Amino acid sequence: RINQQNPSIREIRQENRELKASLEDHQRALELIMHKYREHMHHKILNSKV
Amino acid sequence: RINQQNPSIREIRQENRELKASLEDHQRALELIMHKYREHMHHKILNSKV
Amino acid sequence: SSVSNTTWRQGRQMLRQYLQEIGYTDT
Repeated sequence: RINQQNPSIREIRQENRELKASLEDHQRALELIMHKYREHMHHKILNSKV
Repeated sequence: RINQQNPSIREIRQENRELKASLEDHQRALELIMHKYREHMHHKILNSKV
Repeated sequence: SSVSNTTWRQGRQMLRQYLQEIGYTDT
């Protein structure tokens, strides 16, 4: 039973690591996209003032 | 040992579920932001043509 | 959880596509 269980622990742990890495990528992408979006909004405001 | 191991499997499984839920939220947020962004770019192009 | 194995792994692909779309070439 322990051996039977072990591979599942390894798999779950592996998936856990991948999920965390993927979550980090998503957070970084969100920051980048928000940054770009703010930049655009900033230009838009500047242009509308001009 | 099996009992000792079990809670860790349950915890990792629980964490996996939370990670997946959080990832789903990020993906939904990104979709919304990208939608807004595309809308915004579309207006910008329309305005520049006007 | 509805996020089956494959979908959350495709998430990264979506990120790459989004970032390129808004002008970040280095993924």
